[in-house]
Amino acid sequence: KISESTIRRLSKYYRSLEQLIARNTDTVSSDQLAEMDGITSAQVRKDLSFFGTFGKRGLGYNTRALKEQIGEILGLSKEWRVAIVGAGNIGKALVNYGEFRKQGFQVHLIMDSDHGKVGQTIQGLTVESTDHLPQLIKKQRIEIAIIAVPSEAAQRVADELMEAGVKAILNFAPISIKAPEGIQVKNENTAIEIEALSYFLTNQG
Amino acid sequence: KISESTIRRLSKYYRSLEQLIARNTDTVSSDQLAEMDGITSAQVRKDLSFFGTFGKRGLGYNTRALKEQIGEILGLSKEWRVAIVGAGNIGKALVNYGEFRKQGFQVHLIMDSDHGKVGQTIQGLTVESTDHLPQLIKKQRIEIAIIAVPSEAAQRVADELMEAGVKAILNFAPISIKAPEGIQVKNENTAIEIEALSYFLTNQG
Ligand SMILES: NC(=O)c1ccc[n+]([C@@H]2O[C@H](COP(=O)([O-])OP(=O)(O)OC[C@H]3O[C@@H](n4cnc5c(N)ncnc54)[C@H](O)[C@@H]3O)[C@@H](O)[C@H]2O)c1
Ligand SMILES: NC(=O)c1ccc[n+]([C@@H]2O[C@H](COP(=O)([O-])OP(=O)(O)OC[C@H]3O[C@@H](n4cnc5c(N)ncnc54)[C@H](O)[C@@H]3O)[C@@H](O)[C@H]2O)c1
Repeated sequence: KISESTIRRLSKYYRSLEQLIARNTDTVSSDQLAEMDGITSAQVRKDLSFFGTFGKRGLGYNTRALKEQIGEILGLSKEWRVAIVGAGNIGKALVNYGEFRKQGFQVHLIMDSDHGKVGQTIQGLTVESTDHLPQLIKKQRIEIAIIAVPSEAAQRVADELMEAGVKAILNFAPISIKAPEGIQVKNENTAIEIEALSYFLTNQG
Repeated sequence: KISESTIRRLSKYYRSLEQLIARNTDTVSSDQLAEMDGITSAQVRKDLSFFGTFGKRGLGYNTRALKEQIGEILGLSKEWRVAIVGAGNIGKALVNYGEFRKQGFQVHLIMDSDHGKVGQTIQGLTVESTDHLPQLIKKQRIEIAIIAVPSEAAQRVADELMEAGVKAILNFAPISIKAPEGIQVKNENTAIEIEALSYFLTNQG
């Protein structure tokens, strides 16, 4: 069973490889990849061999082939249909987030429970009402949903999404969403990111 | 040199310990902590011994003592003064993010270059102009800054922040910020989080 940090490293290797390819670099060593991502080359080799990828002695890895392979593992060679629940600050920021589109994640639906927001357009997408969540999720064939509502509404929204057939949820609300086996919930918490900075300032700054 | 993923795990242990303490649990084993965070108990013991923390054979770790110790390591026993540059969707969402305050990160300043936004109040905080960034950063004794502006403005804003004495930056713009030794920049990228979901759907869903 792959750990969360291994998958995260794969996403980082993918981006490092994109940069190398943009500079017309054909091969990369595990040392180089490790340095670009602030980890050990042993970790790089361990991660990649786990997925059956082995570099050539003395040559390293072919950047384009490796990027393609990691892309396959991460599911980036297909387009994913995404819905956002909650058209507030976070929801609006995500409708237009270029990185999502670039990696193949297309927001097809945004919903809110506030009738004052329903009907507004955000980047060409009309805010729909959560009154029709199940129908809209099915009609838009949504595969991944993002929860961007206040904490008190988050679990209920998650339940409705799962009932409508969504199997993967990215949750921004600061609560732990309960979900059965077979449903993947990822909790996004910017406080964890900022703690890496307070760690740095405390131990080195 | 501690890896990014180790620090991230410390933040997760901290939250797991908070939950255990809230349930009046006095001790926890590395197995239990590992299970709560989806990793191996060997990893837990390795992380904690790195910081000189050793559980008692058969008993495990004292939850309150361990949480306090991890809090010290992460720098959570002090209040941090935070500034946000960019009063758009992301900036506004972060002014009010309860998790920041809960962990001791207080937003004292929010700035924007759009004079139409300067003077508006967000959660009681007045949007200031980036024309006065250096003075405001010093006056407010800002320690950590968050960049929530479009990509094209991000590096310039980072340079101004560093020149004003900020040593730690959390960057939301989808570019890699260049910074000298001694300055820590953390790049926040929600696309990496959503890729963990496409990985799941591709390999198990
Ligand atoms: N993970 C992070 O790093 C992070 C950062 C900032 C905010 N947040 C969290 O993200 C969430 C959204 O933050 P925000 O600043 O965008 O809040 P916001 O108040 O601007 O937006 C919330 C939106 O959700 C809608 N809503 C409420 N209940 C709903 C329901 N049952 N169904 C559908 N829509 C509903 C509201 O009408 C509103 O439009 C909050 O839980 C906040 O704590 C997380
Ligand atoms: N990391 C992530 O997961 C993630 C998610 C969504 C958006 N983003 C990024 O975050 C950034 C902000 O997104 P948003 O949706 O809040 O955008 P936004 O357009 O709503 O807000 C940007 C704000 O920055 C201000 N600004 C522009 N140039 C400035 C400068 N030089 N100094 C000060 N302020 C300036 C604008 O006036 C505006 O108020 C963008 O770069 C976006 O790509 C990141």
